[in-house]
Amino acid sequence: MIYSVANQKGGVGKTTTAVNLGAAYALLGKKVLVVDLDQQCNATVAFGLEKQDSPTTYEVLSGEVTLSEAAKPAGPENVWMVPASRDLAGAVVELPRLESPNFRLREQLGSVDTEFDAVFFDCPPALGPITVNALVSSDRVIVPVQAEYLALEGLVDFLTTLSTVRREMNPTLELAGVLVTMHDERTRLAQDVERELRDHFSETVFRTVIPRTVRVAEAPSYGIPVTDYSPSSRGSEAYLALAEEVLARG
Amino acid sequence: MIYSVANQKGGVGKTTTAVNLGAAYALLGKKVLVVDLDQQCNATVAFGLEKQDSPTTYEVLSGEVTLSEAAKPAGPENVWMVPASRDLAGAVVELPRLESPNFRLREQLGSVDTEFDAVFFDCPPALGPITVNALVSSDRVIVPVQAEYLALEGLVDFLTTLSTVRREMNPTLELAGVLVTMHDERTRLAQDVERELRDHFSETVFRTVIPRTVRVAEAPSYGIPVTDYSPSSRGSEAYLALAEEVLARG
Ligand SMILES: Nc1ncnc2c1ncn2[C@@H]1O[C@H](COP(=O)(O)OP(=O)(O)OP(=O)(O)O)[C@@H](O)[C@H]1O
Ligand SMILES: Nc1ncnc2c1ncn2[C@@H]1O[C@H](COP(=O)(O)OP(=O)(O)OP(=O)(O)O)[C@@H](O)[C@H]1O
Ligand SMILES: [Mg+2]
Ligand SMILES: [Mg+2]
Repeated sequence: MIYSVANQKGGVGKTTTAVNLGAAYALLGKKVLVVDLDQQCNATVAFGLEKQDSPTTYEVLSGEVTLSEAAKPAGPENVWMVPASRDLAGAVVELPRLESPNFRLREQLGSVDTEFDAVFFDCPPALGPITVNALVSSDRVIVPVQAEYLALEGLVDFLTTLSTVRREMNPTLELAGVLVTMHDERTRLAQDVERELRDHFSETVFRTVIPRTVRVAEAPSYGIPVTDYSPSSRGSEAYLALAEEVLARG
Repeated sequence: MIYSVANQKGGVGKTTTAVNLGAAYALLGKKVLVVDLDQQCNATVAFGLEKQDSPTTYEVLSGEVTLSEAAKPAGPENVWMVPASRDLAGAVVELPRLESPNFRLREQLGSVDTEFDAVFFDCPPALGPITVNALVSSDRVIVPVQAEYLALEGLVDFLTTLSTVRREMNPTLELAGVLVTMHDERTRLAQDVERELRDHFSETVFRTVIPRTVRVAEAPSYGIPVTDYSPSSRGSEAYLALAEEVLARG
């Protein structure tokens, strides 16, 4: 099963979710691949790997290697990853000029679907060609939304884009769910946003809510997921509960 | 003086800074223009204006109107704005195909430099053609950085891009400063990141630090800046102090 973790709003927890949900899946005994599609290389750094360390997703999108050929161990047991590179900034301009620009990644998947139980794409904060490539190559989409007003604003637009991609390019694409992240239960704002999300989007919002906790924000500076950095913390437990909920949704 | 508020990292407080620094400047008696260059239209929404309400920055970039012709009152006294539109998503692909794609905005400034004391561009979370257009049209750049590890990671890359734009396209462009945002003084992580920033970048980091406060996050849901929503809050006072510091740097 291939998941895109996507939302054009910046800083909503896409990278944090791809990395920690991937690591939580591995703790449940699954073999997992995390793919960094963002020129910022944040998922690569969050696993302690070097940016630009070829082959990267840039070489995959340019057709030089398949995704399965580019996979390398990420550190935690059962977790593999494909790093990103700053060259992805060029791909945003180069991709639209190629033959069938939206299917480049889909044509380069290789055997990831049989080799891994789950693949998680970490998407950049944009609705550009790279995110579209990820959506076209995926079975499911997870949409992290910060429990804040501005993140709520853009969600409807994003979900509209999603149904356009499904209709025109990938009919089997489904929304796995909307994930409330960085939820600070002390503030009324977070509670209001969560209630509004559940009123609007009801069942599609995951029951699991990821709390704002400093352990989650500290883990990337050590190059390990929060499930390794602080296994009994609220953040780690929330991502484990999310892994079970995502698995159950199938 | 024209300022770009830019950083390719998502969710670091670009929109919040463009809107609230703009409003704080106006409280100091300056006439201010805030320009929303992000397809998410967050700055437009934060002032309570309608998205897609023509003319927008999309019509400016496509050469139909100048920036000064598109300016409209934002609500608070002395604050004007140019709204954004979802069509900007198309501009990312269309701009590179035009004649001198990086100078479109610069050619469409009109008389904003004489009509306004300060212009603030709210940039999208990317190093794409729209952010480059903003940097090419600006005198100064303000780079908000969340007091978190992943935001620190990408800063060096962003500053490298800045010097490339200065060298190749806009020799008068200068870094006004790096702004520490969403600083939670309760966490060691924020203190560590702030210390690391001041060690690496010393004088370029503004003395003013914007604290993480819920009033700042609530204000956009009412369509007004924090300086109107909660004038005596820590967030509002921090943005007023920042306005004085930016003015003093010239
Ligand atoms: N549950 C959480 N608790 C505390 N901090 C968090 C949490 N989730 C994410 N963060 C922090 O918030 C910041 C934004 O998260 P992250 O970088 O994962 O978002 P993103 O959507 O991937 O951003 P971008 O749009 O730049 O790709 C990071 O510094 C991260 O460490
Ligand atoms: N000082 C602060 N205290 C509390 N919340 C804040 C503060 N600054 C920004 N925020 C909140 O953090 C979130 C991210 O801020 P904002 O949207 O301004 O960042 P951005 O860099 O413009 O994001 P994008 O990359 O999507 O354009 C928003 O929900 C905003 O309300
Ligand atoms: Mg990310
Ligand atoms: Mg913004």
